[in-house]
Order: sequence, then structure tokens, then C-alpha cells
Amino acid sequence: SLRCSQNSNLCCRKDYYVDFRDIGWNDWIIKPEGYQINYCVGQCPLHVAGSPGMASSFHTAVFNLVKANNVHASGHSCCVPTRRRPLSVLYFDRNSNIVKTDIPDMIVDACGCS
Amino acid sequence: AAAEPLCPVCGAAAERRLLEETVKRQLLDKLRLPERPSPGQHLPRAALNRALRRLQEGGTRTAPGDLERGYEIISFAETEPTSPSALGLQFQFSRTQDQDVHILQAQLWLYLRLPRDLVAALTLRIFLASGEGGLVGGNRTLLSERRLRAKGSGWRAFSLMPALQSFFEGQHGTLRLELESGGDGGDLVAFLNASRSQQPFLVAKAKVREPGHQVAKR
Repeated sequence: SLRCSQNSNLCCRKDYYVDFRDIGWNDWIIKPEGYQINYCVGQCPLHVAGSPGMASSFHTAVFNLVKANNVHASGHSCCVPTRRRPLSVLYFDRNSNIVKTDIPDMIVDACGCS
Repeated sequence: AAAEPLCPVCGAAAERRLLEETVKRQLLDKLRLPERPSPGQHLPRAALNRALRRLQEGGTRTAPGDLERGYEIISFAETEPTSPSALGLQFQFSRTQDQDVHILQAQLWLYLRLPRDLVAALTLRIFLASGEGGLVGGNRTLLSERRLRAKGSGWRAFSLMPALQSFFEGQHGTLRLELESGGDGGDLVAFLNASRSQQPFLVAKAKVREPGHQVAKR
């Protein structure tokens, strides 16, 4: 999917990194040092609905539905995550035990129009 | 942002604050923590690194779409000598009631200094103490018994399965173990180095089924 840039307002992935030191959480989160809280933002006019979806056929299917049902042209679809990955965290819990776990679907890797 | 005066820097600051709050809320939700922990005891770095190395040996990765989530836990013991040949270890655990915990592995790591000229054999027994009597008066379940032959100092691992599974299925909170030495090999407390950097610790690997992930009964 697109990474956001200045010259487009289309659906894209905006990257944002939060360092745990900046929020004072590095005393209980041992690893990683920070978290990539990317998010999806931007327009999804109808002609791009369903892209870059899971497969180009998905876009074609959506676009045919739009035409067949004569959906009002000003409609929009939504800019949503289409691929995410887990975040592996090593931290102290409230009993000062050390816990390691993978949190699923925590990092947005790609965005697309629903 | 609308309330902020129209200046680029203010907008960026507002976005930053919003995202930092979102990170905090997301992490606490996903780790199922009511608020951020404040780790009490300061662990010597050497103890932390050693324990983490035990954790590296084979993990419990969570496969995508897995209904159960893998956890690995290291818990350092609070030690309480109850006699020259018996030592109490206490571990603190907390979990939310609706989590279904399945322990895959659990090992107790002890640093023992057995004198090289130790002639007689030393037997080490590990009990799970339960009931209100704590380490002395409550009832006990034998978890492990081993004759220690190798002389010299070093770390030794003792499996705590399958009894630890019953601990996690029942109550949770304080896990009490009692170590007892037998035979005329001498007193356990003298051999077990429970200094800060060689504190006994427990390594457990578990799968946790989150609530709402119950497989529909067909």
C-alpha cells in the first residue's frame, strides 16, 4: 500500500514511532525500546474501492457491484489496515515477574480501501 | 485539534499526545493489565540476563490466527529458610479469572555449591506447599526428588510438571515450594546460594486461551 506523503490524500499508511522512554514506560517494558503505531488515513473514492485489497479480483468484484447497483458516485469506502503483524513484548508484570508474549495484529503493515 | 490555534506545530503536538495515549491504552488492553506495572525489586543485571538466556531456549511463538496466546514467564523466588535442611521459596503470580491457562513447561533453577570432597550423597526433595499453614504447617505434595551426585558449583534445573498445572487451574496468587535435603550429605541451606545474583528462579511456558475465544461446541 502507499506510505503517506505530502502530495496525495489517497488512502495510505502513516508511520509513527513512539519510544517508551518518551512516555516513561521503559522501566517496566524491557524489550522492545518502542512501538511503531502506524495508522491508515486518506480518501477512498469509489474508483479505488477495494484496492489494494487482498487481491485485484476483490477490487474488480467491488467495482462491478458499484456499477451494477448504480451506487451514488459520491459514496466512499473506508481506508483500513489490510495487513498487520504481531508485537513481541518482554516486560515486568505487577509481581515483578518477567513475561514474554507476542501480541497479535499490533503493527499495521499495509492499508487499503474496504 | 480544531480547538487548537491553527499552527502546524500545535497540530503535531496534539497528534503526538493522542498517539502516545493510544499506545498506552492499546498495550495495557492487549496485555490485560489494569494499569502500568511498577516493578519493585531491582534485579541484578547478571541475574536478569541469565534468566533470559533460559527463556531463549525454545519459545512458544503464537502462530497467526492461533486461538491461544503463548506466554513465557520468569519468576524470582523470595527465599525463607525454615530449618538448616529446609528452605521455603515463594513466587507471586496474578492472572485474570477468565483466562484459561495451560502450562507447557515449568522448571525451577537452583544454584548449588556442593563441596568437591562431599562424600555422602545428598538427596534434594521439592514439595508444593498448599493450605493456610504456609511453608510449615500446610499439606505438601512431592514434586521432585533427586540424588545430587555432581560435585562443585553450578545451576541445576528441576521440572515442576505436572503439579504446576494444577496450581494454575486452582487458586492463583502465591506459589509456595519447600526444598528439603535428605541423607547425611549435609544441610541444604549451606549449599544453596540464594544471594541476589544467584536467586532461585522459575521458568514457565504457557498457552493462554483468551475469553471469547471459546470454540463453539458443535
